[in-house]
Amino acid sequence: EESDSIKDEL
Amino acid sequence: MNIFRLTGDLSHLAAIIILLLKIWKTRSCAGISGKSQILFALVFTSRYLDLLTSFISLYNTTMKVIYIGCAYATVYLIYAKFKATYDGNHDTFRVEFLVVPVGGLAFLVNHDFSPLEILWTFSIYLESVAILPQLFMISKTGEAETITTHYLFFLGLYRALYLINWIWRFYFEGFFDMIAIVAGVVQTILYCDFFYLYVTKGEGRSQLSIPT
Repeated sequence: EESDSIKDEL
Repeated sequence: MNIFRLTGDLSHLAAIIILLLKIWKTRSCAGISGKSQILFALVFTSRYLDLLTSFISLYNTTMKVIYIGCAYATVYLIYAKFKATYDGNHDTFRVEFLVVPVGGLAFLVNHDFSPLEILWTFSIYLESVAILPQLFMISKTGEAETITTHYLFFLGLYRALYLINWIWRFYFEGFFDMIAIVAGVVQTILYCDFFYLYVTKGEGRSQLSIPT
């Protein structure tokens, strides 16, 4: 479920 | 999402809300650097343009909208509603010395030479130094109100928690992003001097004085 993109972060 | 990332986000949210409420309740933005707040509004705007292009999660979208909304609300309070209380004479940091080099660096060092990616990189670099006008202002006046120091504490804590989040993600997911990590380390280091003063001198005092 955890995507490996930094763009998921704020 | 791990616990460090979540508490980091909540710490960031706490900082933003604390500042907004402080200005609203006291009807004054004395001691607050409007320039830092404009830089943070610029940071959120350039980073969260992906709101228009991709949907990640309800949490992600909600937080981004709140961050952007609060950033502009804060700028509005400082430069419009409570403009009379804005301490512009002490808010003299030259922001072009931050924005221009950071913009240049975003063009040179990025993951992908595309408009959205360059703007994202620009926001990461700019965020790491956006607090400097505020710290400069405090060092100039020699003091900060307690509530302002709480704001700075949570703002610094947020990126420190993100650093732990990235260490966590590296070990458990094999994930790392060098641009975010380097900028995050720089950002956290800028708060270290303040953290030290906050912990050692902040308690039991109404004001925090930063020696110049």
